[in-house]
Amino acid sequence: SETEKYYLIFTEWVKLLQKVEHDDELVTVFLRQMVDRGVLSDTDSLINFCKASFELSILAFKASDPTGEVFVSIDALAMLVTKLLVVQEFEDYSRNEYLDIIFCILTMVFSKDHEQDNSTFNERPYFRFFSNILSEWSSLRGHDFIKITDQQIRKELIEFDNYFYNTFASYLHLIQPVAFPGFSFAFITLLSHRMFLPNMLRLENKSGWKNLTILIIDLFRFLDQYTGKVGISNAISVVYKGALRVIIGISNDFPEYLIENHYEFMNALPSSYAQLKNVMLAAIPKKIMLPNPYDNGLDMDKIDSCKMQPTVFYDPVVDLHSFKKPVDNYLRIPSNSLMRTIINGVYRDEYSFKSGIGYDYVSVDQKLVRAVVLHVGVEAGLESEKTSSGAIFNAKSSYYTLLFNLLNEGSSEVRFKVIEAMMEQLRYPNIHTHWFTFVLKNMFTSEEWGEQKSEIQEIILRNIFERIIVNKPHPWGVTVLFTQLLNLNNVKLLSLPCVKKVPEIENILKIL
Amino acid sequence: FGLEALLPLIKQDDTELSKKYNHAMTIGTDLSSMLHSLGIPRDNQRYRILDTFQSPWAETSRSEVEPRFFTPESFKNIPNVLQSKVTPPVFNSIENDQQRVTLFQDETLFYLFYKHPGTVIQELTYLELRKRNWRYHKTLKAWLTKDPMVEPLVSGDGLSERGSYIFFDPQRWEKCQREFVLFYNAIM
Amino acid sequence: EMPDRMVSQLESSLLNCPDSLDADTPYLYRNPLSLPHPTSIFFPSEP
Repeated sequence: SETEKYYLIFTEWVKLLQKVEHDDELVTVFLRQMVDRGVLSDTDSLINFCKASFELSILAFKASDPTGEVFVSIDALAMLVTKLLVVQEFEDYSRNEYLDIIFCILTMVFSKDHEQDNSTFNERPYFRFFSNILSEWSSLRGHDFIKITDQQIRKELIEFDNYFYNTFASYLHLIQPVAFPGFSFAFITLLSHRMFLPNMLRLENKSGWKNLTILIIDLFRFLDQYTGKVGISNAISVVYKGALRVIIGISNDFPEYLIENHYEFMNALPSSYAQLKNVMLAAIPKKIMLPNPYDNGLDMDKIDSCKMQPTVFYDPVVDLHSFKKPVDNYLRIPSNSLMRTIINGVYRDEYSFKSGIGYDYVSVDQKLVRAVVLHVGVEAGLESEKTSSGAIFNAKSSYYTLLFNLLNEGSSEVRFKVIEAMMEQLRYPNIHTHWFTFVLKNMFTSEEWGEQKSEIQEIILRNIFERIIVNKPHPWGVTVLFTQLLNLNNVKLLSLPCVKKVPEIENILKIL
Repeated sequence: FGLEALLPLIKQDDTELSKKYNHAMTIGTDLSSMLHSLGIPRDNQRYRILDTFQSPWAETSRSEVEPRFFTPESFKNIPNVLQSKVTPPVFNSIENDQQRVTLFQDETLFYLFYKHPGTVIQELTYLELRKRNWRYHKTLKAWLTKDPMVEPLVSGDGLSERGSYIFFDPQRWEKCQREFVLFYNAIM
Repeated sequence: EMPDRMVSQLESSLLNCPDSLDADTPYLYRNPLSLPHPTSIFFPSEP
């Protein structure tokens, strides 16, 4: 049959690569013959040949002695696919289409294997294929593909590089843990692969960032789905540990990526993951010096970096939708009716299950609240630069009153979500950290709350404690705010009713 | 949404309360050992780690991985490497290639011995190292030679001696001096 | 709650988790420096 013929040809290829080096002339001749003899001359034959080769390689892996050479076929297949990325004439299909076809076929073979009843699915050969492709490509692209002597092809490959990585990422997204749990551990390993992750982070103009964020969010969503209160499976714990370790790696090498994308990560991160939250928000730009956050005399007005606007890669305005107009209008000219619209708009239509510390479901649109808070912060920062800091470090400014009123009129849950979102902006020294510290400190000591004062203070303290009772790191801004609250003259934390009614908290505060 | 909700996180010795959340994920853990396993920092300096990242878990990171590297064309197909008339170099004949091996440094011989098991060159380097008074220890799988400064003490039964020897450690890739009891039937 | 089938798939994934050897650069054929030769059984057998 046709398939059997393809099996034979592929087997010949595998044997050839065991006898000569991959850049031997014989290899080029073999590939040439494959095209000339119709094995790879058009889309249909490419699809059928590749499908047969993938299936045979997976079969070979499963049939191999596990202590022996299990990847011989897969390694040869990856070499074939990569070589064809370079040497083909691309008449019947383009290079972009070729890559898509290859990944499509692999995904089909993969999903069929994964979904079989009584499946013998093993993620390793698929992982190996992806890893090899990354490795071969990495080797090829060195110094702008200098190994490619044909200048036209070299130019094409340079332009194709971006497409290569983003397409790879988009297919990895398809086989994410929620969809194919049998590939979960391979997924995380590929996401963090040394030939993938740093390359995605380094692509020109941050062009890999969006797709990389999608993958990290895929991982978080999987964890969120299965991190309930009723015992966490060992496997999920291990997934979590791997995710944590990868994020720490990113924080070390590319803190700016975590900084600029923190908003999207906070939306996807499971609410109870307090340490991982801190790790992400404690990322510091490489050249910044951190003043001592425990210093009583610390004055952010005097710190130059506290005037700097942090870059936000994903504009929260996108998530405001129809909310943008009332929010922006309010910031320009505050009015009660606009405030009413905003306050009424933050509630969800239905309850949603979402586990956090102290709650099991939410009735507030958390994403919208976060978007509003960050947008207000961004606008405040821009205003400060345009006019003066006095315009925003002012409890009468519309930036402040919008948030104040949201808290004043909102339910306890709204208060919690708004304060939580504000506290997420307390990071390394920058204008957002500076302004939100001002806002939270003012709100904590304000007399404008009336009867609500006690609850507001408690929720602020709750949010602070939730961030600092966990193991380090702690974001600089959170420590600064806490230090400032501990040293207030007009409010003694230990005498607050909310503290007194929880002796364990009282004890911690006494020690501090 | 108040402070009381934090009690399960604070009162970890209360088994009923503390069961509510998975502490590894909320309170988290001391990250020092994780940072150490990642090489952050290394020698008190901050280095990039993602380019040599082995695996998301320390348990599956037990071997180094080859990082991205680039070999310029001028580094390839260099003639006369390892005294070879053929490029790339080969060692295929015990008789003909023996002479070439006499010109190599000790470390080159050790490298070739360990790198190419079951081959002509492993045999050739074995013979040459023996000529230089190195002996191969069968159980340690390491080479050693007598420390010229110390005279060993032979045991009563004549089966071993205690002395000072220079070992070549293939893990650390260096010669090191050690006191040792050498059994004669263990070396070749 | 995770369905049973998913639990077993996830466990299987944990068991088969790729390690650093799986992620290493593939060792394809390279012209050998030296031809095979019978050497002592005491010599190291792995490079």
